[in-house]
Amino acid sequence: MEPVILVHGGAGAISDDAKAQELLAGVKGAAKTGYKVLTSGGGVVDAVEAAVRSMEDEEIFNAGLGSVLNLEGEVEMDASIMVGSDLSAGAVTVVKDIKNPISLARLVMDKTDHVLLAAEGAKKFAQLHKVVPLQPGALVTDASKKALAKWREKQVEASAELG
Amino acid sequence: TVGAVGIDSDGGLAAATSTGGRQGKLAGRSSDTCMIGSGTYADDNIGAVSTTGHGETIAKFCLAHSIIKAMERGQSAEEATQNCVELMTKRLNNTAGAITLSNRGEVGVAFSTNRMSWAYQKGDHLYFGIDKNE
Repeated sequence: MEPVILVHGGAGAISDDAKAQELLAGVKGAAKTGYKVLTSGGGVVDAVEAAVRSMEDEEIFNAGLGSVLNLEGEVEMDASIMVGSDLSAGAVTVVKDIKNPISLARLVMDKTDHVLLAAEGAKKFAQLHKVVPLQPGALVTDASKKALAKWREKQVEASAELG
Repeated sequence: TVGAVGIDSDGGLAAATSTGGRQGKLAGRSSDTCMIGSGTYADDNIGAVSTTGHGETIAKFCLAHSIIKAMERGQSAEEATQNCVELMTKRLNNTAGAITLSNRGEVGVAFSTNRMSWAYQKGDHLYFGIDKNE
């Protein structure tokens, strides 16, 4: 079997061509990162985790650094991972201040018999496993703040239209 | 949202997905991405899937598992991905995308949104795209 690593950087309108080029560069890099892990002795789980981590660390993607903001201006993230051999799986939801949620999801899979940990419990679990949370707000970027402000304006206009 | 699916030289499969969620979401909103069977699925007997798009819709449609079941019924990775994304969009009137690997290493990429960035490496070749029909 020839190994393959396939990644995506998110589906959406993506009307800005410059952003489209940045996304393409990011997914190409992620595919190479994952493939390199796979072909230098790493397992397929290590490979998909590494590919996703590389995109979580790039601000252009809506995951990890540069995630979109909730209505309170905070980053809350979700992630999941699954292994085909034994259907083992791990996931986290509504986690804050965690640099790589996909690695925390993998810890849930490897270290617990749960499938999903949420919010404060997930953060405590992270600290238990030496995953040091970032300073609150560290994952918020200027771009995500601008995007939320623009979204709010649209909501106001829309409601105004309704009269 | 970002995701990855992989197959190793022994045919072992894995899938991973991560997201910041949706613009303007309420605090505490959980998405399809953390739901096994909606955002992510992997089974060495069939294939591996990672999805992206309108999270509440993907969650209700169980998009990742729908693609797996379509392949189990004999559709190729590409057919299953295309058909399930289209069916979900028609049924629930919201858009999404997905990437799929079958347990034979076939690739499936489909999206009903305007664009979705994707890339895969197989041997020395790197394939990629963001617009339809690339």
